[in-house]
Amino acid sequence: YGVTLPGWKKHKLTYRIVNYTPDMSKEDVDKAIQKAFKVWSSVTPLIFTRIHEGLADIMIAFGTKAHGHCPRYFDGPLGVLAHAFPPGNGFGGDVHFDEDEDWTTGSAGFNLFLVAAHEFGHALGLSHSNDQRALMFPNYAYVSPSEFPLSPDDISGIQSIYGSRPNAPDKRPATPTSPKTCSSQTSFDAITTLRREVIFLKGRHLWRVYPDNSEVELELISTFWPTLPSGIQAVYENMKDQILFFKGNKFWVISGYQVLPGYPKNINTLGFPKGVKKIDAAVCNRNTGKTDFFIGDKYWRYDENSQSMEKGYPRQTVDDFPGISQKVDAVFQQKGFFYFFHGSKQWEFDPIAKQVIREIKSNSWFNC
Amino acid sequence: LPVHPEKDNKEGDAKLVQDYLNKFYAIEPDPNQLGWKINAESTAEKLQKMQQFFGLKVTGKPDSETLEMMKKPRCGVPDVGL
Repeated sequence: YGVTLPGWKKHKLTYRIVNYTPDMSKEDVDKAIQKAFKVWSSVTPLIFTRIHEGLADIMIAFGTKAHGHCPRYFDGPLGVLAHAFPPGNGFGGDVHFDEDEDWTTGSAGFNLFLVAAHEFGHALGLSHSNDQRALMFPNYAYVSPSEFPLSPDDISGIQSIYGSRPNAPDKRPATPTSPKTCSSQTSFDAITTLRREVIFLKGRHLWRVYPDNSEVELELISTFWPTLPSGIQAVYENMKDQILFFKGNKFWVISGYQVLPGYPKNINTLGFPKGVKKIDAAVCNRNTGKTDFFIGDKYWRYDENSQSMEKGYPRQTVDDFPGISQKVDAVFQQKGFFYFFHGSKQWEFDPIAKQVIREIKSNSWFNC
Repeated sequence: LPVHPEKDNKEGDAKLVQDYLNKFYAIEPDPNQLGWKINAESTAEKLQKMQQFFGLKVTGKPDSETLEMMKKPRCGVPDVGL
């Protein structure tokens, strides 16, 4: 992280929304701005209060090209999305958004909440970070707004200026949305074996489970594989001591801690038709050397030896895996059995008898 | 006669590089140090600084990966010199 010192000399700061973008309802703009300030107030002693008249510490406005007396200018659609000024008088602390952009509450266009949270980092005294996972990285990257956008790097940066939030349980940079290990609603994005471990992925986190003893560890995915995105959708261990991670139409091959060069690649290099946009789940059957990719209610079969998709696929999942009729969130193989996950349920399936043995809660592996 | 696209691209890329470096990698003179002569950094030096910041191969040349990075939507605050 980088800082532009000094930060604000006070913890109570005011902000004012001077004008609005026609792209979003006023209510949505207000909500996005308020939520963006909360990102920073949740990890520092800072308190943000909105005012509707007069001069606030942080003045927020939308403008295009050369706007008012601002020394910087915008450049039309794309390119520069917004800018902000470090703490101080006059322009100090002010934040400007380029009205020529398409501002939204979702993943289309540019998410106002995410850009605002980044610019407020500047308005509080942070400069850009070269950590690609950080919110203060200069390039825009969409992250689901339901996930806490600050990385440990961002938290260390802002706390180096203002300290941590009073009466926070401990002083370590916290990621408030760490998933609860033993919640009855626990569900997973993707699961894979990794030698003798089983890795459960969810958002930005992963659990490492050693089935032979009761150990369960919660980590950030980026701790092992910094260049991988969060929200991995499918993952499996192949026959060559490698793991393949899938998100959207891209996949990465990892050996140990290294992402192999040349990745990510497009999934159509595996033989999927162009119409396939993402993978729900995947598992390599270690007894046959064949990998099953589950997408919606169908599955494809890939021969790891010939490195090619088998003919006659896709097939209906339920036809070959009786009892597995829901969308498959995640699947992995353990001691010959397949474990299919959907939401907070999982089904133990015997691929030889071709039948479900039992239904279990998804978090049964965590010895809750 | 249609403009030769290759040539047109090169000029466009050169302008992109210059604009990007001037906007995000120019050291803004510190008003407190007026009077000190600041050595203007060469484009190659600024490019190297940008490539280092983004974890690209530090070549000092506007290779395709560097141009690709420069085309990404981003924040208008400079990456250096604040």
